[in-house]
Amino acid sequence: MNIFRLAGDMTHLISVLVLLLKIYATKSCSGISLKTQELYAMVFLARYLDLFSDFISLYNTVMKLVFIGSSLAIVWCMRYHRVVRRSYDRELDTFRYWILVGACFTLALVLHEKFSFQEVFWAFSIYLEAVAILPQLVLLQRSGNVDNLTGQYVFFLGAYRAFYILNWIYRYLTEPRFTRWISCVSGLVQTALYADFFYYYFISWKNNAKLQLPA
Amino acid sequence: SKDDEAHDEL
Repeated sequence: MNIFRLAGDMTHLISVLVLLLKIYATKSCSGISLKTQELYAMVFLARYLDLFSDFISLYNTVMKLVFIGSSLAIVWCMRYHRVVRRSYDRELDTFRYWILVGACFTLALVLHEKFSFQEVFWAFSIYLEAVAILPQLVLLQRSGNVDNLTGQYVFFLGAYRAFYILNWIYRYLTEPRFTRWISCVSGLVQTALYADFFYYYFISWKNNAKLQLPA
Repeated sequence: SKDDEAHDEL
């Protein structure tokens, strides 16, 4: 474990907590893409298949449970919670994400570290996470003004993988045989997809103005 | 070794 990866995991945890706060405090999920939440639930379920087979550390196991549990709880809340579900932007959140799921799974069948059930699903989860934010970014552009908590949620979600890139550089420089091309390339693509969001987020922060994404 | 295969990152 290094400081970059810890910062990344903590930033990811913060993004989850901010989202839970927004939904719990405002009893609303307006501006949040259910599609992105469902993709993230798939990402964690596919990636943490080794939850019970490979024990890395208590920290690793606890964080996996937190990410799986929170993503499923948010999907449940947005679909079935009496009050929250009413504020879901159903007509704006129309990204046909099964295309992404199919493409990522096909890619995982071709490109993986080892051709085993667990490793193919692991690679699938890495590719899927890289594009999982797309429905959310599309929804932000369509829904115009973005409330603060939603903007902070997306910001932290994007920042966490940027910390992981620093972690991979650090491990590449300090560990003799460290090569994680699948994670690195996907992580770069994932972070790049946030580039324009980060730009508009920075502008809104500098001008102390509401976050506005161009339609 | 085993730890090489197990993914130690989240």
